[in-house]
Amino acid sequence: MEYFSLVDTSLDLNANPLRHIDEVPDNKEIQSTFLELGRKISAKEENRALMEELNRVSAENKKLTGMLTVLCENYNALRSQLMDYVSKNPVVEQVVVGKKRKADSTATATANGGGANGGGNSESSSSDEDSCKKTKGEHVKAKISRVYVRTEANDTSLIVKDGYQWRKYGQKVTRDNPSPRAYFKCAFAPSCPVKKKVQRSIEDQSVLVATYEGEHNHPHPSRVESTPSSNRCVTLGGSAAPFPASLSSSFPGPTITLDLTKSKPNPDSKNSNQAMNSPEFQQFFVEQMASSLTKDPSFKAALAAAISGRFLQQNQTEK
Amino acid sequence: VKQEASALVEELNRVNAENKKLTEMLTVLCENYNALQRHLM
Repeated sequence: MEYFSLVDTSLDLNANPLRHIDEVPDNKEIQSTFLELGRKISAKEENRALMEELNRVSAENKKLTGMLTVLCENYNALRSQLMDYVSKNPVVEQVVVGKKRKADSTATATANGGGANGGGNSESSSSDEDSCKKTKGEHVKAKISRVYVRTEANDTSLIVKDGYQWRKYGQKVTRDNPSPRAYFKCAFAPSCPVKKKVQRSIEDQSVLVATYEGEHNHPHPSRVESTPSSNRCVTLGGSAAPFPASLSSSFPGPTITLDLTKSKPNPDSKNSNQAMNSPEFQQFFVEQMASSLTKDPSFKAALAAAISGRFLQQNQTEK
Repeated sequence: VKQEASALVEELNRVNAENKKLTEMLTVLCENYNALQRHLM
């Protein structure tokens, strides 16, 4: 029994684990550390993903820029070709100008957020079809000629005397140009298809713009109408002057412009000016004026009245 | 890390906007080019 008492049988087990609680880290602390670590890892991964996305978009950007550059070069080349073609064939010039205006307006609309999207192929093709149809229509259109005639400031009539007989069939006022525009048909209609539109210029109200559509299928009346002093007589088919960009017409198609408002000598018309200054031409011009004036019954009456009035005045003073 | 992320997001937005603009320009130019080509045909 004594033997047993000498042997220490205790295992020295710590029955109270809570004795070292302050030395062991808390559960919550561990959790927060893990969370922090996780956050850091996820942020880094997110950053890596962002970086990848940025690289991808940058590459796409570079590709788009390259495509844009190539397309720009092609477009410019094509445009210069077209310009060459137009300069060689001036008849199509007006059609091209119309087309360009449309294209420019489309571009402006898009630049202003007009709704061009990445997948706008269908839209593009439909607009192309429309433009194609329009172009065909424009080619079918009859010949357009435009004449500018300066009138006196107090003259409000929309009459341009050109030697032909016209029948007025309409008048319209639009918001962009408040002065009315008058529509005329050739007196030989319906056999003659020519139409005339007369309107005052927006820029200069003293200028009448007459736009002729089509060609007369009958000879020019031999008897040229008398011309009032306010309105010069115009005969079409004489000369074609360059089209001033500021004045435009609603009629599409090839246009011949005869500008009778410009008094400034044109370098191209030097020869014609010389011819006009020649005594033969001036004599012819005076004869023409005299014959036109004598054909005008109102001028005759006015002249007769003036002469008789003068005689009466003289008689009264003599008495 | 957070600052880097915000800078990256900003850059990404800028590049995306530029991309969109480029795409729009490309679309318009394509339309014009096609129209011109058809016209020349």
